[in-house]
This record gives sequence, C-alpha cells and structure tokens, in this order.
Amino acid sequence: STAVRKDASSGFNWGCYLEKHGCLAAPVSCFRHVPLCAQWEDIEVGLQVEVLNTCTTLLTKVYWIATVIRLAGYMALLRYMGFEDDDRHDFWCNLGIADVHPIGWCAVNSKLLVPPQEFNKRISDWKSYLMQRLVGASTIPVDFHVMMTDSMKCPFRQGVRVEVVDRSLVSRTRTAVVDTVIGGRLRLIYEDAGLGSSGEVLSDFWCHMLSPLIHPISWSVRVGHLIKETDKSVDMSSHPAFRKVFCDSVPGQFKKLRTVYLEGGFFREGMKLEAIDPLNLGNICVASIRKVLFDGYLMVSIDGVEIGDGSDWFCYHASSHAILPTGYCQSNDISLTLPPGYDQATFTWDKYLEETGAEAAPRRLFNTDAVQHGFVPDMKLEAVDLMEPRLVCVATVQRCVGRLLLLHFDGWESEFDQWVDCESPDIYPVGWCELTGYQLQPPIGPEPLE
Amino acid sequence: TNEATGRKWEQKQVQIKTLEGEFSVTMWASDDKK
Repeated sequence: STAVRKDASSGFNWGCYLEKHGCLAAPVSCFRHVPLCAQWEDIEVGLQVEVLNTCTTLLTKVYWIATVIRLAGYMALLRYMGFEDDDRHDFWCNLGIADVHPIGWCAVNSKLLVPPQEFNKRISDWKSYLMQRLVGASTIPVDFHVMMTDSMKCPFRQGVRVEVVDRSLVSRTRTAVVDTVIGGRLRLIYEDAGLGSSGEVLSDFWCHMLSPLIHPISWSVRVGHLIKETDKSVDMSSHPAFRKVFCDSVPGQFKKLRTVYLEGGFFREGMKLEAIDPLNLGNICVASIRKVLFDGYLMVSIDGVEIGDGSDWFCYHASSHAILPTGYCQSNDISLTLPPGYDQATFTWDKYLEETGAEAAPRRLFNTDAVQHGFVPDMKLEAVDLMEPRLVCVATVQRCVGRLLLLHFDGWESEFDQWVDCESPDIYPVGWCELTGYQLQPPIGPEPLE
Repeated sequence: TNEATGRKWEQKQVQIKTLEGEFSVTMWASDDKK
C-alpha cells in the first residue's frame, strides 16, 4: 500500500499550492506540540519586519522592510514596503528560518535597509515615507528566533534506549535505540534489527517523541505488555547508533498520560466498543477489550477479523482518542466498519450485544471531552502517514468530529485517509518540515513544484 | 498584554538605518519573554 510511495524530491512550494487551491492552512496555535505554539498568537497579519532584500544588484547583503500580508502555518506572505497595493512581488517565506527580523534589528546589527531597486527612485523621501507607515505599527518580538530555538529542544538523543511497538507484530513491544532526531521525530532502530550487506538497517520505526507508541525501558513488564526478547546474537555494533554509550530512557522523558480512575468500575475483558483500526486508520470498527493491563492500558482487537492467537491485538490507553463508546459513529454520522457478515442497513448495537452475549463498555470511561481545537475542514497541514511513519505528507482536514480529525493525503485515494486526535503529535503546521529539516512528501500528481 | 500568550507589548523607539541615515520611529514592540 503506502509503503510503495517513493521519496519525492524536495522543492514543493506551499505558497503556490495554497494559492492555486485557494486553501487555508491550520494555524500554528492549533498544534500544541510544535515550536512556538503558545507564542504564535502574537504573530499576526500586518506585522512589520526587516527581511533580506533580494531585489537589488548590490553585492553586499542588504535588508528592507516588509509587511506580513498572510499567514499559513509557519509561512508568511510578505510584501516589501513601497509596493503599496501591488501584490505582483509578494513572496512567501518561512518565518522560523528566513532572514526575517524585528524592526530595529538592522540598526543594532550594522546592516543597511535599502529599498528594492524597482521603486528606489519612485519615492524621493524615504524617511518621511517610512515614518508615516511605521509609526504605531507592530513588529515581531525581539526574541522570536531565540524562542524558536528554545522550543525545538528535544530530550532524546542518539543512543537512548526505549520500548516501542514492534511494527512486524503490533501486539508486542521491542527494545530500540534512538538513531536520529529531527524536529522531535525519532528514528528508532530495533536492537536486534540486523544489518544488510551494505550496513543498512533492516528494521526501524519512526515516531514522535510524544507518541503513545513509545515507552521508557521496563514499561512493558510494569504494565504487563508482551515484549520481544532481544536476540543477542544479532550484531549491530558497526552501526553508529550502537557505538554510543547507551542510556535507558526514563518516564520523565515521555508524555504524561491522563490519570484513569478505577472507582465505579473500569474496562473489563470482553466489553465491546468502537475503535480506530490501528492497521487501517480510516476505519472505526466494532471492537472488543481483550485484556486489561496495569496503569490504564488495554489490549483491543477488531471484531470479526482476529487471527486468533492475539497477535493482532493492539495496546491503547484508556484515555486514548482512538477508542470510543458504542454508538459514537452513529451519533456522529460516521460509517462504522462492521464485522464480516453484518450489514449496515440492519446492524444495531443492541442486537449485536445480545448475539455476542457481551456488554458495552460504559460511556463514562472514554476520553471524549470536547475541545476547542481550531481545526476546520479544508485546512491544509503536514501529517504523518501512520502506515509508513517515516513519511510526512501534504494533507487536508477532511472532517472534524469532536476531538477527531479525518485527514486526507493530497493526491491519494480516500482509502488512505486517517482519523487522528486533534492533539496528535503526528500532525504539523504548514512549513514544519522546512523548519525542522524533515523531508516533506508532496502530493502525487501534476502539482506546481515551483 | 496579549492575554493568550502573556506577552507584553510596549510603544518603543525603534532605530531605522537606511542609506540616507538613521532615525527612530515609535512602534509596538516586545523585548523578550513576557
């Protein structure tokens, strides 16, 4: 399926793409886990900045004043001062990495403000012109880039050991070592992954440091989750990540999950619910609790497609957005994926529970709190293809249902759509890949690259 | 003060340095964290 997707060359231009499709981008403040999320409300249209002047023949690097005309994630559409209402020379830049500074930065850093050549002669008195337009205006915070750098720090580094879901058998975890960290996304190499003839890693996994799929060392034993014993005969010592001094990760490095309270009853084995299929994330299915682990973790399976040996069970925390009470899909006009042999026209939960002799998991146990997330349909963003989590792709919010967002990957069939939580660490604002140096997968198809 | 972020904005004299010389303007600016 999506694994066949090949890395595309970089060069995708978000600005052109948004303008061509007439789309909005989800604002940075919608993404709680990304750099400057909490500060982004201070960045707004109309701000004045000093930015590199690319419309000059001068050999030295000079700057000019520009106005933020539009924001799209980390990207800003800028217009040099002097172009007035003429939008023909507007340009997009990534505020996190571009040579963009608050007004006053050039004077402090001994840089010159020189107007673009085109209208240098059009305005005779630049001082009065600038005074007229700048007095009373706002500029970006002086510490904008410092805050950006601070907020990109990551508690993980190469050589840190974690426990992570085994991509070849989702019902168990496996010990892995952090190899690469990009923008908080971790490339994890299973400790017994094996190396190919040219030294390439045979099995790795990408996830965000806040992902519910990674855990500190000894988590599996503590909660009662199955973990694969590392095959010590596999020699990984020639790989750089395994030459580091290993360091076991500790709980403080991971996202703290919402506490679950057991008073008044908790999930029990056999209870029915609705759950996002971990292997087909566009489907919300009829599901069962298979095992209750410690610390609020649950093993869940999708009804009617079980292999029978438990290898397709999946671990969700009781606070996960991915498990939902029975009837959730019907109440929210979502098509519930039924076990084979059942018909959408005749299926009812009451009948199914009676037939299977099961009870529905009580509604109060689920984390379906309403949240003002700010996403609306048609907003663009960058999102991980969770079936191939190495890939961050151009995507669109297709639907918003409570906390859940249905994401569509631009250029791909709707069968690849995925449900994610509005606070998922696998979704990012437009420009995040460029900001962090992660490769963005452009939409397939004849889209403008430049 | 922006209540959403806690950041304090003030009217400040900001220096502008152009080919024609330096001058200052009064703008809304924010120095450092809150």
